[in-house]
Amino acid sequence: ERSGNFNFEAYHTLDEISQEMDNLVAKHPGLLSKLTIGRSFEKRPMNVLKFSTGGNKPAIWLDAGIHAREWVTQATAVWTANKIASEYGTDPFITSLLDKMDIFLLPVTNPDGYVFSHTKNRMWRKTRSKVAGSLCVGVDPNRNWDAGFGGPGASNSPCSDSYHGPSANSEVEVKSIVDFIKSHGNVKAFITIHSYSQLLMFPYGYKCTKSDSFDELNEVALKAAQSVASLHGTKYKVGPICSVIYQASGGSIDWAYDSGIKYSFAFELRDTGRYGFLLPASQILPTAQETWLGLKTIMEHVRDHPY
Amino acid sequence: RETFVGDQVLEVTPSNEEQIVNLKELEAEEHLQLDFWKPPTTPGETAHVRVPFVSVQAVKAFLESQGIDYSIMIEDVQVLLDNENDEMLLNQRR
Repeated sequence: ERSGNFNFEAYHTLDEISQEMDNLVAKHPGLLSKLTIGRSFEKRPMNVLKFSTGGNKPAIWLDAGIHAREWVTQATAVWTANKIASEYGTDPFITSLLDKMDIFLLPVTNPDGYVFSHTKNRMWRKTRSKVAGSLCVGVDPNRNWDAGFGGPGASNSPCSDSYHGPSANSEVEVKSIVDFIKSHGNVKAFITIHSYSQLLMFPYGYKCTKSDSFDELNEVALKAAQSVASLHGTKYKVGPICSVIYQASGGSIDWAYDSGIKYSFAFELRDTGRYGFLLPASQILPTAQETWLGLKTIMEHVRDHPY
Repeated sequence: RETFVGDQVLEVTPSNEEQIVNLKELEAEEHLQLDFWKPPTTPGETAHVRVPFVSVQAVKAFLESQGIDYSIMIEDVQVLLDNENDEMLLNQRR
């Protein structure tokens, strides 16, 4: 796969994904660069792909795999990276988007958890941080953001899969993203990719009141869900986290929205066939292709509605 | 590497709030080691829970005693994991 024929229809280890990211950067030096925005608890680099045609343009943030076991999300992110890089200059949408905006893509947001899910426990979801005074390991990194932290829908038990951690941003993986986005200062959209349940959600999760941008976000999400369904008929449910799933505090898109990033969305990708997050590798490609249509709809709206 | 031989994933459909409360209490039973892949949220919506092999009978007995509808979504988790692992090895060899 080093020679550039990466098999996007297979699941890959962290090393293989890292290698492919380097391959993409090598293939597209004028467009693509790799930034290390921090290191995980076990000191693995958090490598972000930056797609830029120069200058410090307003940016779109995309991340995947914050919950380690949701392997189709990291795979979708790598496929998406290759699509954007290889179609810049030929695809009108990608070309017009990158002429106006930068994209930052973090394919493996929880590298320690991802490696652990490959080597020790396929069911692992959390980070691998050691919790003082507890035999249990790890924090749910999507309950650790400074947005209603410690509120409903998160557990204060270190052994729980939804443990929020000792404090907001206690997880270095979360803090690295927070610090990067704060230092960039011009991120206009925050999209995080999870699986599974086929949902497209926007704030809020930590409270069940409507956000100021509810109508606009709802309209964009409905259009994006239609785009996703147009390819393989995969139906998504749309709405604020609180009503689509349940009240869940400490989530990333709530933090992003409250930080002023209006276009904040969370995808829960497919399982159309009752595999849960053990989605067969044969479904990676259709999942990535349909997801792209939803991402494209959102990013078109972001491109055309500067704020 | 941890294995999950005989673990099953049940699709559970609580029909009212009381059944949702019962499911949350079941989740709190730490000795059962339940792993909710999709948590119970609203009546009529499905929840998915991985049940370790040793707890399968007890959990099914509980669900039946409470009249909570369920079906088996994944008969044996380890079978899916073995397939996944085989595919990865095949790809790496290729």
